[in-house]
Amino acid sequence: MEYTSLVNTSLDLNSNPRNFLSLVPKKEVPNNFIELGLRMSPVKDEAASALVDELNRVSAENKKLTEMLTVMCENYNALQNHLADYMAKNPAPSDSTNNSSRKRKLESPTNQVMINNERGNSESSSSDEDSCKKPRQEQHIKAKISRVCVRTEASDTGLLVKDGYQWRKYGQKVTRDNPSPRAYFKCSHAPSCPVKKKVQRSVEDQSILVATYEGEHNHPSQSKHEQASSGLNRTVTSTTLGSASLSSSGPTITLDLTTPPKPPTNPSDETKVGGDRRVDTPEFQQFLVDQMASSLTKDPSFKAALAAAISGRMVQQNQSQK
Amino acid sequence: KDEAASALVDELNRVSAENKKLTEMLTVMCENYNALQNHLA
Repeated sequence: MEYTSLVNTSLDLNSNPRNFLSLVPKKEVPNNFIELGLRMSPVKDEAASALVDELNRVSAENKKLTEMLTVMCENYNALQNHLADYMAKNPAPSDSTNNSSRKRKLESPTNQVMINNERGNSESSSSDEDSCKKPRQEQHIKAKISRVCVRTEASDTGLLVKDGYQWRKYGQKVTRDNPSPRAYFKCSHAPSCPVKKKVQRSVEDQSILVATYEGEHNHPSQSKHEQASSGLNRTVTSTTLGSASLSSSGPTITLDLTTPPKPPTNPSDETKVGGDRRVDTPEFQQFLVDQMASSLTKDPSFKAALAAAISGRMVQQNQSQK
Repeated sequence: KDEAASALVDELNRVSAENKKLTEMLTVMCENYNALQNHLA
């Protein structure tokens, strides 16, 4: 609904105080009649009457304008609240310069209006429509964030987390809060796949890699073999990472592969045995099920996807054992 | 009476200026509202 079509702002306002004299015939009242002291009494009465009429008209117009402005401010605030609710449901990053300029553009006139509104008929909250310009698809990606923590061997200094997908590294940067660099990957299976991955070593324990996934794959993983080894070809220890310090704006699912339910019976195995052999142990299977179960409860769609994967894997194992 | 007329003119002057200002504010408000609405759409 276009309010400009409803609100007629062309009110033909008369801001020039001298203009009201046009209402009075020029022959009867000279322009400087005020300075002359209104000597002609009939003309004086007419001029005074015209003045009063004009004042009444402008005052009525003023009152109407104030009411319209009040309604407009209420509508604007309602719309702003609506936008705030929408943004709360669909969070997105707000580090874009376009957004800040947009914010300035929208916010500045509003504040000017509110400051200038001497009658105080309306209040304005600060505009929080930043980050609205992000495409909806990207907002959807941000909404699907999962985090996986895996322990690597001490000799492993790379930032590689095997998860069954092919990734193309497109960047790396050093962050202030962590001495270890953060690597950025993009799924290279299909150009249309929007999933990105950030990998960085944990601040608390440099042997733990924290991989943060953004988005959902729109294709299956590379192969069953790779799927079976997804995130599992790492040595798992009993170290608890706790909550990772990576910040994210959307709901995050954390799969902590560094916390098994039981301490290993033979710790020396951890350094000797490769990841693939350890995957076959019943302790690890139990640990994996527990970890996944805890993660599944946090996100319905992730729950469905992972439940299908787990059930398929268990059926496979049962058949192979028989 | 001169004083009354002068006061009347002053009042009319003030209300007219306020009127103009209110119109400008309303115009800005309408623009902002439409911009926000387009933004949401």
